[in-house]
Amino acid sequence: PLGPLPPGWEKRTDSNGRVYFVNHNTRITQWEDPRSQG
Amino acid sequence: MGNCLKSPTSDDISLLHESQSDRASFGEGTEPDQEPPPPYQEQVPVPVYHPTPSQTRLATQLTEEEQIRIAQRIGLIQHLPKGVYDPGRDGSEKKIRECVICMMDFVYGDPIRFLPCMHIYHLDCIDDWLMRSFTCPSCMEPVDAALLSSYETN
Repeated sequence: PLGPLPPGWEKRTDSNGRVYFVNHNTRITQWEDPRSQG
Repeated sequence: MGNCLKSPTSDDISLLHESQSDRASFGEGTEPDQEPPPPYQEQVPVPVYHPTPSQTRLATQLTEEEQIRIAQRIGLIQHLPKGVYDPGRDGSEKKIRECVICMMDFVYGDPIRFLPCMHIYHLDCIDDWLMRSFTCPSCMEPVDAALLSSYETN
């Protein structure tokens, strides 16, 4: 299991049901799960 | 003259590998080479629904009965055939060039949805419309009752 998201990150789903990730500190969004980026 | 012709450095190559390894470690449900993810928004926008064409309610304000009706409506909409606009094909796309809901021309590759009356619209445009009024915007024909009954018996 990947464990909790790093601080400041939030997992969201877009209107097509695809999962993406939001970083409230840097205000960026990305498809990649930050937990799998090491 | 700038260094636009510089040979790839080890950094460039490692970056290449890095982006490939990123793709291998994606979260569920994401496609690597899709368009960029949605822009940053402080709060997740709460969906707004229309129990009747004249009413607008936050998803959190709907009664249980309204939630059920809207869920059924969404189910019905998903049953309607969808495709991609291709003027080259012989289908109804040949005649219809503009989405009358947004008044924009169809562009090759646009996601579209066909109604039983064979009028076509942008997928997002008609899905929004059908959530308010389950009729064809062009000919006002109610979406085929057969579609309704076949959905309810499943």
